[in-house]
Amino acid sequence: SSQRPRPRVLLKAPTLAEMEEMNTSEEEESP
Amino acid sequence: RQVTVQRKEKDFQGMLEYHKEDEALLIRNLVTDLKPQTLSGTVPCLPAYILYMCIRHADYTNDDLKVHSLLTSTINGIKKVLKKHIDDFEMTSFWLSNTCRLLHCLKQYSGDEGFMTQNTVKQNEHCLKNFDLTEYRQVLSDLSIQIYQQLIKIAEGLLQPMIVSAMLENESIQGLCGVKPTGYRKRSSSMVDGENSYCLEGIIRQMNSFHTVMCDQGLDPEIILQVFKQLFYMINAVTLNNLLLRKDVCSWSTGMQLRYNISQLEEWLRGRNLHQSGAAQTMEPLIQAAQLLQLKKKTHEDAEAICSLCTSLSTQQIVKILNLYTPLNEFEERVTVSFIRTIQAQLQERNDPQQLLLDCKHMFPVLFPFNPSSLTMDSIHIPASLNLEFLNEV
Repeated sequence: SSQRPRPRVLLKAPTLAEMEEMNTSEEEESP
Repeated sequence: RQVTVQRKEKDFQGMLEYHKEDEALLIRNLVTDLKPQTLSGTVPCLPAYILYMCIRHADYTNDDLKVHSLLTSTINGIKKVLKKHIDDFEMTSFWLSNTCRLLHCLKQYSGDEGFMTQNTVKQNEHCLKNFDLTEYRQVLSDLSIQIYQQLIKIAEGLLQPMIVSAMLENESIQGLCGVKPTGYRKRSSSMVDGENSYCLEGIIRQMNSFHTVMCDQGLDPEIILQVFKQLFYMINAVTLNNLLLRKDVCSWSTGMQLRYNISQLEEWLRGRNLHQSGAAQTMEPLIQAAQLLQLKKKTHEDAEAICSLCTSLSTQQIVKILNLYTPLNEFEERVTVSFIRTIQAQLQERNDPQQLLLDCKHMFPVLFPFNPSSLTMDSIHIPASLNLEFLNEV
């Protein structure tokens, strides 16, 4: 039987706002 | 017997392999430090295709952390370069093109049937295998909206200073101003030669520049149409608001100038094949105001003609223009109060919006229709000028 392609795994993505927060905190951490 | 083993030239499958520790260098050379001029003459949106080929290899090796990291640093890199070039139309347009192209690639090669209808067999071989990036597509769509808004803001900032003098004060039709209304006062600000006064050609030159940059960078035609619809709306709003507030431009001759200027702008739209953008339609209120300045304003029939023509102007706006209207010369009568009463009576059943002025900051919602590319990934090669030799074609 034709092999059905495996379902793709959904990669959870942070929203733009969450990325911004992560960025800001990284910038604050780095000296 | 000499046996020659023909090493089959391994087919380039349209993927790009890189070591995790090279990701920062990749983002620096391909995003944050990239100058769009470096890529002139190459395939438009090349950075987007290169990024997709890197994502595809990370997907191919089932490395979700690498996909997360690459997409996150790409998005952060684009935001960083946009922040650094917040007033730069070319750079902003460049990254709008590439962000939209990357979004289209993630759809076109997602494996979702709906996005594959225009794919070739080979393109279908270049689809992602392991990961569903739907959520990252939403982030890229949100980012595209932010970039689009920045692009409009820059374009409006460049156009705004030109509009009033070019549309209302400059003599596009020479000699017409010989018929300036009585009591016409010279406006110091825009009547100083060389300073603050622009002609219509200045606006058209600026529009040409916007259009050429966006086309050269491969921005989706659908998005280019929306940019000009938005810009023409602003020209309409700024010009009409001035007309509604200034007695010195409410005259027959200004109506004539306006109609000429608007026809030149419509001509420009047609010449650039942008007339289906709806840009001309956004100028309907201004077109009708220009006609109103030229219509007769005496009899009951004149009032009916005005009411049937000015469907895109509110009662308030019509009445305000009639009140401000300044006769050309002593031979032309002023608009009478009773004529304005007649107009108001004929329009009273209209439930018009109460505000007089148009909102110059109004933004039409932007759409990014799916626009698949006919390019196949294995036809894309990286120019040396990008300094990405650490990427390995797979």
